[in-house]
Amino acid sequence: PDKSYEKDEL
Amino acid sequence: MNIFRLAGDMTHLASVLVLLLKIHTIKSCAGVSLKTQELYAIVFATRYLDILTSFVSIYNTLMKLIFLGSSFSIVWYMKYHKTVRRTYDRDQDTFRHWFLMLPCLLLALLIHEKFTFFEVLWTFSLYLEAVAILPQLVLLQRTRNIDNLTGQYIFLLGGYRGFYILNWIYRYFTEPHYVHWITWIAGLVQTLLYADFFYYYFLSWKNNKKLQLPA
Repeated sequence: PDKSYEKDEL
Repeated sequence: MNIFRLAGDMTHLASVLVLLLKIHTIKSCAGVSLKTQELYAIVFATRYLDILTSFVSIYNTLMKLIFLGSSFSIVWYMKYHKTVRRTYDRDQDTFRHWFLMLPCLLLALLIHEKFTFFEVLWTFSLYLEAVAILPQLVLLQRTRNIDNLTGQYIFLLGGYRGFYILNWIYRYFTEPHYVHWITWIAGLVQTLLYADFFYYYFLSWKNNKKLQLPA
């Protein structure tokens, strides 16, 4: 998936 | 991960641990709004629905578990613990927080990044988190003063979102395509809600007197 989409923040 | 986000997460962790520790140690939740705690439990439950499906890092999953565990533990203590529940002043904590949830849900159905079940609930949790502190601030206005642990809790909670804003600015300038207007605006609104509390907290700290919020 496109990185910008990944929910990496809490 | 950048220093702002790490500081934000640690401040957020400290805020929930300060509160959980206070309630567990002195077996009292006087001055704490159960409504706000319930809203936070819902925020985490709808924010971390993907905890089982998407793995970002050990840190990410561990922190999600801690936030879920601590927020539900605080609600459990305040509602069901035989000693603590007696110290909850339910007749002061009367903010109709379900009325907060409906507009947040409607807004999430209208404004989101993707119209999927997870994304709408995730967006709902962002909007809800922005306003979740309101019952607590209203309760403080009513009870007129604030014991220092509750004050620290709110101070840390406001600080965490402030650090996150610095994190978003940092990421905007260092990562191409990192643009999340919804998150940024919700986070900004949330921090502004704390601004007046911070002002009075700072005044009380400067004048070294008990924090009195204006009626």
